[in-house]
Amino acid sequence: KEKHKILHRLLQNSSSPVDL
Amino acid sequence: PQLADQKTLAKQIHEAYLKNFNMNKSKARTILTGKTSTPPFVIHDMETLQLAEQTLVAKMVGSSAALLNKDAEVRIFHCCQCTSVETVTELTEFAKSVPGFSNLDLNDQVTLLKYGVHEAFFAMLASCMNKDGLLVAYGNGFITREFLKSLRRPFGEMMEPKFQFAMKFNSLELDDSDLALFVAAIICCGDRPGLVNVPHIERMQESIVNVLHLHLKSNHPDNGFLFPKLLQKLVDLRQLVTEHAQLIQEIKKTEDTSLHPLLQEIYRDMY
Repeated sequence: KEKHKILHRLLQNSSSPVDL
Repeated sequence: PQLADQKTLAKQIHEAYLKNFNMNKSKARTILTGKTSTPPFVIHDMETLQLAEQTLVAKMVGSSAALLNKDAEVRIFHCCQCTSVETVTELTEFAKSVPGFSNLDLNDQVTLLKYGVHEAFFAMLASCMNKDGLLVAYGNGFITREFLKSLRRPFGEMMEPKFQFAMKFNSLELDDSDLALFVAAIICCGDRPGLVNVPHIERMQESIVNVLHLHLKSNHPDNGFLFPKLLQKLVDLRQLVTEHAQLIQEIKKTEDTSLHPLLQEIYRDMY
């Protein structure tokens, strides 16, 4: 899970943007 | 009743696609065929690149001081990464809207995205390409294929394979309703490495591929071979992504540039 924490976050919480 | 279910699934996936992606083929073709009031700004050399950076790209990704000192290749690579990251977030939202996806094991959802997003990205990127170049900055810019090809190694080799794929893919003349199902089929793929609940994903994949087949028959009645041709494109996309991932590893090793954390986690231990 640690290895893909941003993908996990995107899947669980759509309102958290990813910094560019 | 089964036919009605299949039509509903096709409609849901098409709506999710139109809702979640900022750019689509219909919009891109309107711009590329000159049917908009303001044509895109053409980037064809270092001078027009700098002009675009001061206007279009500054709006898009902000101008970081660290980037200003880098050469053009690294700056363009940074823009490519921003577009990739945005597309990955759009694809994640799209996947979540595909019926059944959110009920999958969370780790399997991650695996499907890890392996599927770049294949889907390159399939959709073809909509923004013609033989001469690629729409960028939300359709406000057009960067020429020749200029991209002229960049120094290894950056100059990055986009040419995508153009070659896109020219063949675009000759199939798919529309957004076809592409929506094709992208869903790319993501819901039962043979990605490390999947836990393969039968569950295979059932989803089967229903999406069946719907795609049915949809192509009614949307392209004169092209009986379109479905097998598209299945072959799934194989071609996997090869395209494998080569792209190798190039990214080379850039990471040899160039003084950073890779976005989201892209890092996607490429790590990929193939």
